[in-house]
Amino acid sequence: MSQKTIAHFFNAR
Amino acid sequence: MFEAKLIQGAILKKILDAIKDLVNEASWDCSSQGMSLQAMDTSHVSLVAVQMKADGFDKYRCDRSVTLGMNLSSLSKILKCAGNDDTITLKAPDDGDKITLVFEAKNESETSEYEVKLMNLDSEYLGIPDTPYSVNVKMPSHKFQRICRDLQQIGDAVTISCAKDSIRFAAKGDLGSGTVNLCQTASADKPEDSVSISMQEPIIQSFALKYLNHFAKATPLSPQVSLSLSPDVPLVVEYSITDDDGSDFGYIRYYLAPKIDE
Repeated sequence: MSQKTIAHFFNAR
Repeated sequence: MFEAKLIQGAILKKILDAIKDLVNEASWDCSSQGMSLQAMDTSHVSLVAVQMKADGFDKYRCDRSVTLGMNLSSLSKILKCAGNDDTITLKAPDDGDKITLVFEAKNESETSEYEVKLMNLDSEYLGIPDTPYSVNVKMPSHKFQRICRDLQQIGDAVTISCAKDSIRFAAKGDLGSGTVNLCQTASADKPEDSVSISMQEPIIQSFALKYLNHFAKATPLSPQVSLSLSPDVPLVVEYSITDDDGSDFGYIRYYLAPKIDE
Protein backbone atom coordinates (compact mmCIF):
# COMPACT_ATOMS: atom_id res chain seq x y z
CA MET A 1 0.00 0.00 0.00
CA SER A 2 1.25 3.46 -0.78
CA GLN A 3 0.97 6.55 1.38
CA LYS A 4 -0.50 9.55 -0.41
CA THR A 5 0.22 13.13 0.61
CA ILE A 6 -2.61 15.30 1.90
CA ALA A 7 -2.16 17.71 -1.02
CA HIS A 8 -3.10 14.82 -3.31
CA PHE A 9 -6.66 15.21 -1.97
CA PHE A 10 -6.93 18.87 -1.00
CA ASN A 11 -6.03 21.54 -3.55
CA ALA A 12 -3.90 24.54 -2.72
CA ARG A 13 -6.05 27.64 -2.61
CA MET B 1 -3.40 45.77 18.08
CA PHE B 2 -4.21 42.15 18.85
CA GLU B 3 -5.04 41.09 22.39
CA ALA B 4 -6.68 37.88 23.57
CA LYS B 5 -7.23 36.91 27.21
CA LEU B 6 -8.09 33.42 28.34
CA ILE B 7 -8.92 32.85 32.02
CA GLN B 8 -8.65 29.09 31.49
CA GLY B 9 -5.12 29.29 30.14
CA ALA B 10 -4.84 25.49 30.42
CA ILE B 11 -6.88 25.21 27.20
CA LEU B 12 -4.12 26.93 25.23
CA LYS B 13 -1.49 24.72 26.87
CA LYS B 14 -3.45 21.63 25.82
CA ILE B 15 -3.87 22.89 22.25
CA LEU B 16 -0.11 23.36 21.91
CA ASP B 17 0.54 19.91 23.39
CA ALA B 18 -1.77 18.54 20.69
CA ILE B 19 0.04 20.09 17.72
CA LYS B 20 3.66 20.84 18.61
CA ASP B 21 5.03 17.38 17.82
CA LEU B 22 3.24 17.25 14.47
CA VAL B 23 4.01 20.72 13.14
CA ASN B 24 7.24 22.68 13.68
CA GLU B 25 6.22 26.09 12.44
CA ALA B 26 2.81 27.56 11.70
CA SER B 27 0.95 30.82 11.40
CA TRP B 28 -1.99 31.84 13.55
CA ASP B 29 -4.47 33.87 11.56
CA CYS B 30 -6.12 36.32 13.91
CA SER B 31 -9.24 38.17 12.85
CA SER B 32 -12.33 39.60 14.54
CA GLN B 33 -13.77 36.05 14.29
CA GLY B 34 -11.02 34.48 16.37
CA MET B 35 -7.71 32.68 16.01
CA SER B 36 -7.17 29.87 13.51
CA LEU B 37 -4.28 27.81 12.24
CA GLN B 38 -3.83 25.37 9.39
CA ALA B 39 -0.61 23.45 8.86
CA MET B 40 0.71 20.26 7.33
CA ASP B 41 3.11 17.97 9.14
CA THR B 42 6.66 17.95 7.77
CA SER B 43 6.01 14.89 5.59
CA HIS B 44 2.78 16.42 4.18
CA VAL B 45 0.73 13.34 4.98
CA SER B 46 -1.54 15.02 7.51
CA LEU B 47 -3.05 18.43 8.10
CA VAL B 48 -4.13 20.04 11.33
CA ALA B 49 -6.69 22.84 11.56
CA VAL B 50 -7.38 24.67 14.83
CA GLN B 51 -10.09 27.19 15.49
CA MET B 52 -10.62 29.26 18.62
CA LYS B 53 -13.65 31.52 18.41
CA ALA B 54 -13.36 35.14 19.51
CA ASP B 55 -16.32 34.86 21.88
CA GLY B 56 -14.66 31.95 23.68
CA PHE B 57 -12.00 34.33 24.99
CA ASP B 58 -12.65 36.40 28.09
CA LYS B 59 -11.37 39.45 26.29
CA TYR B 60 -10.69 39.66 22.58
CA ARG B 61 -9.54 42.59 20.51
CA CYS B 62 -8.33 42.42 16.93
CA ASP B 63 -8.35 45.80 15.20
CA ARG B 64 -7.17 44.36 11.92
CA SER B 65 -6.36 40.85 10.79
CA VAL B 66 -2.84 39.72 11.63
CA THR B 67 -0.83 36.61 10.82
CA LEU B 68 1.41 35.45 13.63
CA GLY B 69 3.97 33.00 12.28
CA MET B 70 5.92 31.18 14.95
CA ASN B 71 7.91 28.16 15.94
CA LEU B 72 5.40 26.01 17.81
CA SER B 73 7.96 24.24 19.97
CA SER B 74 9.18 27.66 21.15
CA LEU B 75 5.60 28.69 21.95
CA SER B 76 5.06 25.41 23.72
CA LYS B 77 8.19 25.89 25.85
CA ILE B 78 6.95 29.32 26.91
CA LEU B 79 3.46 27.99 27.69
CA LYS B 80 5.05 25.37 29.96
CA CYS B 81 6.02 28.36 32.14
CA ALA B 82 2.33 29.08 32.75
CA GLY B 83 0.56 27.28 35.57
CA ASN B 84 -2.54 25.22 34.80
CA ASP B 85 -4.72 27.70 36.69
CA ASP B 86 -3.12 30.78 35.16
CA THR B 87 -4.88 33.34 33.03
CA ILE B 88 -3.01 33.76 29.74
CA THR B 89 -3.08 36.94 27.67
CA LEU B 90 -1.57 37.13 24.17
CA LYS B 91 -0.63 40.56 22.84
CA ALA B 92 0.84 41.64 19.51
CA PRO B 93 1.16 45.15 18.14
CA ASP B 94 0.13 45.60 14.49
CA ASP B 95 3.63 45.64 13.03
CA GLY B 96 5.71 43.95 15.70
CA ASP B 97 8.17 41.12 15.32
CA LYS B 98 7.18 39.36 18.52
CA ILE B 99 4.18 38.27 20.55
CA THR B 100 3.93 38.89 24.28
CA LEU B 101 2.42 36.34 26.64
CA VAL B 102 1.33 37.41 30.10
CA PHE B 103 0.58 34.78 32.76
CA GLU B 104 -1.38 35.75 35.86
CA ALA B 105 -1.74 33.36 38.77
CA LYS B 106 -5.18 33.19 40.37
CA ASN B 107 -5.62 35.13 43.61
CA GLU B 108 -1.98 36.03 43.67
CA SER B 109 -0.14 39.18 42.86
CA GLU B 110 2.31 37.37 40.59
CA THR B 111 2.41 38.04 36.86
CA SER B 112 5.03 36.91 34.41
CA GLU B 113 5.67 38.13 30.92
CA TYR B 114 7.41 36.33 28.04
CA GLU B 115 8.09 37.28 24.46
CA VAL B 116 8.27 34.94 21.48
CA LYS B 117 9.84 35.96 18.18
CA LEU B 118 7.56 35.96 15.17
CA MET B 119 8.58 34.56 11.79
CA ASN B 120 7.52 35.19 8.21
CA LEU B 121 6.36 31.82 6.98
CA ASP B 122 5.39 30.81 3.47
CA SER B 123 2.30 28.93 4.48
CA GLU B 124 0.54 26.82 1.90
CA TYR B 125 -3.18 26.76 2.48
CA LEU B 126 -5.20 23.82 1.30
CA GLY B 127 -8.87 24.03 0.42
CA ILE B 128 -10.77 21.39 2.34
CA PRO B 129 -13.98 20.41 0.57
CA ASP B 130 -17.08 20.37 2.77
CA THR B 131 -18.45 16.96 1.79
CA PRO B 132 -20.68 14.42 3.53
CA TYR B 133 -18.87 11.33 4.80
CA SER B 134 -19.89 7.68 4.44
CA VAL B 135 -19.25 6.97 8.10
CA ASN B 136 -19.29 9.18 11.19
CA VAL B 137 -18.26 7.70 14.52
CA LYS B 138 -18.24 9.40 17.88
CA MET B 139 -16.42 7.59 20.66
CA PRO B 140 -14.65 8.30 23.96
CA SER B 141 -11.37 10.03 23.15
CA HIS B 142 -9.42 7.98 25.72
CA LYS B 143 -10.66 4.79 24.03
CA PHE B 144 -9.42 5.99 20.63
CA GLN B 145 -6.06 6.89 22.20
CA ARG B 146 -5.79 3.47 23.80
CA ILE B 147 -6.66 1.60 20.59
CA CYS B 148 -4.09 3.56 18.53
CA ARG B 149 -1.39 3.06 21.14
CA ASP B 150 -2.10 -0.67 21.52
CA LEU B 151 -2.24 -1.39 17.79
CA GLN B 152 1.01 0.44 17.10
CA GLN B 153 2.71 -2.34 19.06
CA ILE B 154 1.45 -4.75 16.41
CA GLY B 155 1.99 -2.86 13.17
CA ASP B 156 2.51 0.47 11.45
CA ALA B 157 -0.95 0.74 9.92
CA VAL B 158 -4.49 0.30 11.12
CA THR B 159 -7.31 -0.84 8.90
CA ILE B 160 -10.56 0.76 9.95
CA SER B 161 -13.71 -0.94 8.76
CA CYS B 162 -17.29 -0.10 9.50
CA ALA B 163 -20.37 -2.16 8.82
CA LYS B 164 -23.85 -1.96 10.36
CA ASP B 165 -23.46 -0.67 13.89
CA SER B 166 -19.86 -1.54 14.65
CA ILE B 167 -16.42 -0.22 13.86
CA ARG B 168 -13.32 -2.37 13.73
CA PHE B 169 -9.69 -1.39 14.08
CA ALA B 170 -7.19 -4.00 12.88
CA ALA B 171 -3.41 -4.18 12.64
CA LYS B 172 -0.99 -6.91 11.67
CA GLY B 173 2.74 -7.27 11.77
CA ASP B 174 5.63 -9.67 12.24
CA LEU B 175 4.52 -10.76 15.69
CA GLY B 176 0.90 -11.41 14.77
CA SER B 177 -2.27 -9.38 14.56
CA GLY B 178 -4.78 -7.53 16.67
CA THR B 179 -8.30 -6.25 16.27
CA VAL B 180 -10.54 -4.07 18.39
CA ASN B 181 -14.24 -4.06 17.69
CA LEU B 182 -16.53 -1.37 19.05
CA CYS B 183 -20.30 -1.58 18.92
CA GLN B 184 -22.69 1.31 19.14
CA THR B 185 -23.85 1.75 22.74
CA ALA B 186 -27.41 2.36 23.84
CA SER B 187 -27.89 5.96 24.90
CA ALA B 188 -25.88 5.97 28.07
CA ASP B 189 -26.30 7.97 31.26
CA LYS B 190 -22.88 9.38 30.60
CA PRO B 191 -22.80 10.74 27.02
CA GLU B 192 -19.00 11.00 27.14
CA ASP B 193 -18.76 7.19 27.42
CA SER B 194 -21.01 6.46 24.46
CA VAL B 195 -20.12 5.14 21.02
CA SER B 196 -22.38 6.30 18.19
CA ILE B 197 -22.05 5.22 14.58
CA SER B 198 -23.78 6.75 11.60
CA MET B 199 -23.16 4.86 8.36
CA GLN B 200 -24.33 5.60 4.82
CA GLU B 201 -22.25 2.79 3.27
CA PRO B 202 -19.74 0.23 4.57
CA ILE B 203 -16.12 1.28 4.40
CA ILE B 204 -12.64 -0.17 4.75
CA GLN B 205 -9.60 2.08 4.77
CA SER B 206 -6.01 1.95 6.08
CA PHE B 207 -4.03 4.66 7.88
CA ALA B 208 -0.56 5.09 9.38
CA LEU B 209 -0.78 4.68 13.17
CA LYS B 210 2.14 7.04 13.75
CA TYR B 211 -0.06 10.00 12.80
CA LEU B 212 -3.13 8.79 14.68
CA ASN B 213 -1.00 8.59 17.81
CA HIS B 214 0.06 12.19 17.24
CA PHE B 215 -3.60 13.20 16.90
CA ALA B 216 -4.48 11.41 20.14
CA LYS B 217 -2.36 13.97 22.00
CA ALA B 218 -5.49 16.17 21.80
CA THR B 219 -7.31 13.72 24.12
CA PRO B 220 -7.14 16.03 27.20
CA LEU B 221 -9.15 18.63 25.25
CA SER B 222 -12.32 16.60 24.84
CA PRO B 223 -13.97 13.48 26.32
CA GLN B 224 -15.24 12.49 22.85
CA VAL B 225 -13.58 12.27 19.45
CA SER B 226 -15.32 12.19 16.09
CA LEU B 227 -14.01 10.11 13.16
CA SER B 228 -15.32 10.77 9.63
CA LEU B 229 -14.48 8.45 6.74
CA SER B 230 -15.30 8.09 3.06
CA PRO B 231 -13.69 5.86 0.42
CA ASP B 232 -10.32 7.17 -0.79
CA VAL B 233 -10.42 10.53 0.99
CA PRO B 234 -8.57 11.67 4.11
CA LEU B 235 -9.86 10.62 7.50
CA VAL B 236 -11.04 13.48 9.74
CA VAL B 237 -10.36 13.20 13.47
CA GLU B 238 -12.06 16.03 15.35
CA TYR B 239 -11.84 17.10 18.97
CA SER B 240 -14.19 19.87 19.96
CA ILE B 241 -12.81 22.40 22.41
CA THR B 242 -15.09 23.41 25.25
CA ASP B 243 -14.42 25.42 28.37
CA ASP B 244 -15.24 24.38 31.94
CA ASP B 245 -18.82 25.62 31.51
CA GLY B 246 -19.25 23.40 28.46
CA SER B 247 -19.41 26.35 26.04
CA ASP B 248 -18.19 25.69 22.52
CA PHE B 249 -14.81 27.35 22.03
CA GLY B 250 -13.73 25.79 18.73
CA TYR B 251 -12.04 22.62 17.51
CA ILE B 252 -8.92 20.78 16.48
CA ARG B 253 -9.38 18.80 13.27
CA TYR B 254 -6.77 16.47 11.92
CA TYR B 255 -6.88 15.15 8.36
CA LEU B 256 -4.89 12.05 7.43
CA ALA B 257 -4.31 10.82 3.88
CA PRO B 258 -5.18 7.12 3.55
CA LYS B 259 -2.85 4.36 2.45
CA ILE B 260 -4.05 3.18 -0.92
CA ASP B 261 -3.60 -0.12 -2.77
CA GLU B 262 -2.12 0.34 -6.20
